[in-house]
Amino acid sequence: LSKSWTGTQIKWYPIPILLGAVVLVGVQARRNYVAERDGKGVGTKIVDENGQVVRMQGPWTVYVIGALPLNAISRAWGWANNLTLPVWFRPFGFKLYAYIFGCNLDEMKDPDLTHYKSLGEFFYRELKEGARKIDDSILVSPADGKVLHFGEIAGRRVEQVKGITYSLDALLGVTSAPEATESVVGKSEEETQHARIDDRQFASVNGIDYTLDELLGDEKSKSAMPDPDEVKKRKSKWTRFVKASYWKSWVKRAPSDPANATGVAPSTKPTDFDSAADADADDGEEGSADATTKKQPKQIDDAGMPEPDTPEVLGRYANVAYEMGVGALPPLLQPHSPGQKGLKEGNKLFFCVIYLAPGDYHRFHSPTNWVAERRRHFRGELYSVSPYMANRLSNLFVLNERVALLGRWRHGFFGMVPVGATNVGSIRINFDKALRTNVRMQRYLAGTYSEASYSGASKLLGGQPLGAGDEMGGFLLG
Amino acid sequence: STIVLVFEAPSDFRFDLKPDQKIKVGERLGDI
Repeated sequence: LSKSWTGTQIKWYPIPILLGAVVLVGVQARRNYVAERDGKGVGTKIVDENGQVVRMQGPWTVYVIGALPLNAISRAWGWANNLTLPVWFRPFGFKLYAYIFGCNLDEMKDPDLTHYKSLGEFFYRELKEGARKIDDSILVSPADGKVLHFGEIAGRRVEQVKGITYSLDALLGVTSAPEATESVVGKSEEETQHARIDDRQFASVNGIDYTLDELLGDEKSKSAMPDPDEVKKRKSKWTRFVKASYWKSWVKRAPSDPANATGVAPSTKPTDFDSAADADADDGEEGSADATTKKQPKQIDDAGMPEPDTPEVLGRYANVAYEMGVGALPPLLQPHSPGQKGLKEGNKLFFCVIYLAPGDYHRFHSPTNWVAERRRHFRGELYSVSPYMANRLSNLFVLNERVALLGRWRHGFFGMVPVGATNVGSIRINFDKALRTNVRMQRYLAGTYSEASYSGASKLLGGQPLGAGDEMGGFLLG
Repeated sequence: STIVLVFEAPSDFRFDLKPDQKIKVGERLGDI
């Protein structure tokens, strides 16, 4: 034994990369499973209508998929698909993609495939005028795709598939603005109307006349709001680090800069870098701004919105205004009376889920005439939202990154929630240039959300007016 | 990617859809 112990030659072999990766993913999947079982999983910061932490549940396969660094994979996928392709390759490559995923190239606005620089650009292609006709029913499809599920919402739970439900509160981030409600309640009708007119901006921002809490009749999920201190600390640390790195690189370049050699201070003219960093910081601090200023959402001043309430805008959205009752009565008294709670009498809540396959046209349009009053950007995971996952992973739409556009239509509340996925992690809203999705660091903020108001888009309508069929935005690769 | 619509409507609202139905932009989802 001694001779064998000392005399046997040891020969080391490298473990195959694939085997190593499988083992690592397996270990991580096991850790995730244990964390979920103990209530410390990915949904820790998300609570349902009962105040319970949202859990990821499903067979072992979803834990294995969840163990992968999906957010990083998504960003890498987006980067790779935005590389400029050689012109000679484009027609062949895009036709192959179209053949595999069933794209209809005949309805593209620009049929010349060499004009699309990358797969990402091709993926976000436009349709030619008249390719889609808008039905005259009150609700139309916002996108090309497959109807996964639809029905009524019962007991604040939405059915994901038969037998699996998720929390409506968690999906939309139901929060309250009690100080705003109190300012209206208890006053005479005349005072109330006056207060509501004075507070129109505020009312629209905080939703005095139409908060989800009033709609659903409860105040829950306050913990779904991001912890402002935590967000600020992380973001400011990150911003300082990036800016410090930038200045270090500037100093390294400085010796060849004559201005610096003579002691002249560097130009304070904002650079693209500063703009990007500030935009990033602003985006991350939305949540903190909300919470520290009485939860008043950040205003989007430069969000690419039309000039508010110009004759052109009002004319364009005349049908929206007509359906909202604006014009017939003072807008502040429409469509709800002060102090109204819950759904309108005789109304119910409905839902519909549409899945966009990789070959589908990936821009989305307004499904009806409505006014988007606010958006809530929920940071989260980027699990696949394919029917395979939707049938297995519970709380999928609550755990994934998404943008909830909340507002009202002629019948009351209206919400539209584009949900990101691994391959299409970025969500773009045409009238909201401040929105940044699928950015680094968001994993630390998973389960939190930031809110912005669109009240500045039209003071008369109290939000961004959208006509049925209007293009609203889309999903981008990665 | 997926789009979830959540909305309030009169109780006589009816979806004009079938599960797993293919649909395109602008096609009818439902009506009253």
